[in-house]
Amino acid sequence: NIFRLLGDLSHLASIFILLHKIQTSRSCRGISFKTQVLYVVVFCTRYLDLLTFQLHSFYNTIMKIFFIGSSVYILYLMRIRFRPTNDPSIDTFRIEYLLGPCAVLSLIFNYGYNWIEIPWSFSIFLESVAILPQLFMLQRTGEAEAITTHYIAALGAYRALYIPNWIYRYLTETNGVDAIAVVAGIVQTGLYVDFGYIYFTKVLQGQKFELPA
Amino acid sequence: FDEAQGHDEL
Repeated sequence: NIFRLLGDLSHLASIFILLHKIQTSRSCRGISFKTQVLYVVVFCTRYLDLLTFQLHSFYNTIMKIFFIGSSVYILYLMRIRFRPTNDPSIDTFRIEYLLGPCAVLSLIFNYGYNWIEIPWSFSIFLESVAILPQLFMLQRTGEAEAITTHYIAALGAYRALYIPNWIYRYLTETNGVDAIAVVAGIVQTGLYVDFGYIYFTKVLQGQKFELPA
Repeated sequence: FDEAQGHDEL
């Protein structure tokens, strides 16, 4: 399934872009620490199935371990290694307002009341809104370095590619549709639409990322 | 959605 593969690769690319940005500029300016914390929570709650050793494939397992490891490493870079470049005063989104509703939603909508399915469902809902602190920060500063926008664009591309992936799977497989993932995935992709528009019309034309006043 | 398939997406 080419869409899913490209989606995963674009997700990988986003992480490498972020690491590259932090390492080369030796700064995490413009990156929301809260969004990065949420991604660690998302990966750790989603990939609990690693502990059961009922693994899907080598690819699947390696990617899961990579996503958990790289997201924790990014927190280390932001909080310890390049701490002085991280400005919490503009990263003011209240993540309690995301965590609470996602916890409630995961208790209502899930595929089974157990320690794998509820955290899995929680992680799906949380991922769909995890980018909000980052977008909120962008909104507050009104502009961003090109590399930061490439990072967000790669994340957006990853989400967008999962939609044709689901259509493809719906047409070719008989397992039915993972409704929770699809609905949350569409919401998540929707959050990138505004950003994507400015990215395509400005950054890719060589202009600076600036929000209209 | 067939739960027996598990969550094979990342």
